This record gives sequence, structure tokens and C-alpha cells, in this order.
Amino acid sequence: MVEPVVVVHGGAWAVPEELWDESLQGVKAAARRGYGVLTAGGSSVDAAEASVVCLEDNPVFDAGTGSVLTFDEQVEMDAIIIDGTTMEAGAVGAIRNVLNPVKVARLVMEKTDHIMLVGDGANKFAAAHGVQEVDPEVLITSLARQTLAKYKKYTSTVYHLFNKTEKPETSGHE
Amino acid sequence: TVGCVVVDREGHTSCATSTGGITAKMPGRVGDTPIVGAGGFADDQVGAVSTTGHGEAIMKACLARHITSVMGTGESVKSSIQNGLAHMESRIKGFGGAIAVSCKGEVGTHFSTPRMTWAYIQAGKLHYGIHPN
Repeated sequence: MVEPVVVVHGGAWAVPEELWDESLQGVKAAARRGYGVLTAGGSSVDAAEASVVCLEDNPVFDAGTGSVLTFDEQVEMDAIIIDGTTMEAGAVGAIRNVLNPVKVARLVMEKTDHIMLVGDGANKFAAAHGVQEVDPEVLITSLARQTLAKYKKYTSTVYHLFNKTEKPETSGHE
Repeated sequence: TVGCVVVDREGHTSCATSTGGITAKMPGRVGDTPIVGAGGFADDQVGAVSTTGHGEAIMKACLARHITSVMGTGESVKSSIQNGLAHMESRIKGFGGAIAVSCKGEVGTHFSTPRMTWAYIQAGKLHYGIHPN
């Protein structure tokens, strides 16, 4: 027998000091949510989904509500879920207007023969399986708008939010 | 980006990762998160991983699969994550972080970015952090 564990993260980046406390409270709540599902008899997949839904619903994190914005001020989200027992996987890419992309990823895993659906196809699939679309504004926070205003260039975002060494000559992309 | 890895009492593992991407990304750009072996990986024979950071770098490094491959050699979970992140930094100049759990319940977290928020519960006890070390 194994001692059950639920581990969560809220993203690796240059988290500013004003978000430290909220971010820590958020990951602690998400770990508790998943652990509660696990100890109540839920599967490891149930627990992983529950923790990530908790994080997606927390606007302090870049996922679900609170997602950052594309260059044209839209929200496009990606998610994946994998069952290590069967190695079945489900994923969505560039999905819009849903609260919990990880739930759609799980539907892809369980209801299709595919691994990933993207864009309009992912949204149509979600709608066909009863996932309610939300107004795009529901997902957008003032912080996301402020951050986009500050970083209007992808390479600047990468440098300022992830790097800790000298500025790279080129990212090779975008 | 957010993520979760789990192992249950029977050693069954799972991972999940979700993201809004990166600010000012090109519309239609998809990063590492939904890619098996990059944004996440789970195999009951080894364990589960969820990654976060610069998506293009993580995809090039196949970071989640890299970490589980090292875990499979018997390295500790934390050392395996450090190995994967060091490889990504040295080869691609990319930065990020990861959480992982082995099928035996060993936990690891590590990051090469300035910070990463993480938390885990094992045996009913909550652990958490945000700063390096």
C-alpha cells in the first residue's frame, strides 16, 4: 500500500510579491480539495481534476478564470489530463469561453478515440457534451489586462516572467 | 499555468495541467500544457509529472517525459526534476518548474524560475512553498 499524495503547483514564474499570499492560499486550498476527493474514495484522476478545477476557478492563477490574454486580447486555454494506470490521455488546445478546460480534457479522454481537440472543434465538442459556454469577459481579470498592456511583445514576456539569466539572443519563435 | 499530480493508496497515478498560456502570445499558439510528455506525463510503473514555465522550451525538452525517464533509473524524484530542468536550461536556455510523485509516494518539486507556488498533502500533513530552497 502507498501513502496517498496530492501535489499541486500554481505556475513557475516571477510571481510578484503582491500575489505571494493569495497564490499560497490558492495552492493550499487546491491540495486540500484533491486530497479530500481522494480520501473520500475518489480515483487519482478524480482528485487531479478536482484540484485543477479549484485552481482554474481562482483568478490569481493563469488558467480558467484569470487566464492571461493573447496579443489580440482574447483568452485561449490549454489543458491535459492523464490516467497513469491506462496511460489514457485527453487534452484541449486554444479552447475559449469555458470555465474549466480540464473538464473538457477529461471528456476528450473518456468520450473520444482521440487525445487532443483544438480551437472551434474543442468548443463544439464541449458544447455537445453539456459544457456551458460563458461570456469571455467572465474569464478576464483586470490583472490580465494590465499585464498585456505591460508586455505587448511575446519575447519580452518570456524574458521578464521566466528567465533569471542574461537576455537570450533569440527564442527561436514568434 | 496550474497542475496536479496524484498517487492513490493502490499506487495509481494521474496528472492534470491547465493554462491560459502566456501574455501576448500569438492567437492560435499552443504551448506545452496539452502535449503528452511535455506538459504532463503519468505512468503507474514510474509516477506522474506536471510542468510549468516557458512552453516552447518545455516542448523542445519533452520535460515531463524526461523527468519520468530519469525517475525510472532510480534517481530521487527531486533529483529527477532538477536533472530535467538543468537539461532544459543548458540545451535550450529555457526555464520552468515541475511537480512529481512516484508510484511509491515519493514527492518532488523544483523550479528554475524566480518562484513557483506549490503545495502537497501526504499523511494528512500539508506542505507548501513559493521561494527557491
